[in-house]
Amino acid sequence: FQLREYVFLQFLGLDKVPSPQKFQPVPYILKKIFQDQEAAATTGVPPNMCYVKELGVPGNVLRLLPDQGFFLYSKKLSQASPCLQKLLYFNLSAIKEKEQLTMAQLGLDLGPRSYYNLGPELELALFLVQEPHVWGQSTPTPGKIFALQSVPWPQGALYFNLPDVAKDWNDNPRKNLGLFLEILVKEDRDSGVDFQLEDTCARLRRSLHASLLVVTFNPEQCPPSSRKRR
Amino acid sequence: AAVPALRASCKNLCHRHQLFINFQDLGWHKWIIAPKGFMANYCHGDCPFSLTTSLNSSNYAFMQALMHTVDPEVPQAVCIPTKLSPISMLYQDNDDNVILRHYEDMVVDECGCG
Repeated sequence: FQLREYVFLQFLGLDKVPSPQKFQPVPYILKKIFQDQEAAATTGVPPNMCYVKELGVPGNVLRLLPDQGFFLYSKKLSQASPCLQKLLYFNLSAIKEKEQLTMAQLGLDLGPRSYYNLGPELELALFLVQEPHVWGQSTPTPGKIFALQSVPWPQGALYFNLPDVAKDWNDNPRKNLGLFLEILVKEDRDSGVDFQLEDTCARLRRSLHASLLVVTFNPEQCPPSSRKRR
Repeated sequence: AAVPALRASCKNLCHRHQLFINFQDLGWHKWIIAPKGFMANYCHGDCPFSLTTSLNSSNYAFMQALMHTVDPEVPQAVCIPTKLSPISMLYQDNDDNVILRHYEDMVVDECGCG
């Protein structure tokens, strides 16, 4: 059985039986794609397994990569200093050589949307890290900025498409130094609501969940669709 | 003149048999998130000459079955899948990545003599 299992795992693109300690949360979009494929299979009409219609991209493997980065702590929290600084890192080594990357979407989940315990407005900045982290340096040297936006909090999830960055990381793994995320609390004098900065930042750190959804297309498993015979 | 083929009882003839793959039986439920299993099915049964003229068989199976009736040394045609379909699998790998992948030819929909 072990030999046959090994062959099946190779077929799945795995080198050994996964033994996850805990199941990662499965995002809605993956559940929806899976259920749509199952529903299509029951109709007898073979679904196109090499095109992800829900995302509008070619692909036959979708991977949700969890963030493997870490928080950076600034010495003293003040209104001006960032509430949260995090290095985001995604391990793309699971992507096989012959796979072509067709989509990479960063998801930043800032916690459940709710309109009761409104938090302060946040200013979010996302940078590409282009230089290795120098030990002792409190924050990585931020490179190209991707996003700078104000969001009311709690906001739910924010999404950023990073196909070129992910392709570059996939082609040159050494370049994959991650992303630098910085979130400031915007002081809102006229709201009159006094937010305890410490608690607000602690709550934000607890609820932040980052992941990278990557779609790849394997030409060996997805032959170019043969021209329809006339 | 067609050589009278032995009347093989229907249940021994080539057809699709149900086979449900339960990932728990294989111990794979610890890393496969969905589905919990799937109906894979398999093909099994005889392919006498008479069948190759009716069931969706291939021409060479017809010729092989014909020759088998003339010379039993020639093996009979065999019962194989003639229509397959894919499934999607949602699983977690060793890096805690959640992966949704489609696999062709995992379900046997139809069988025939090939």
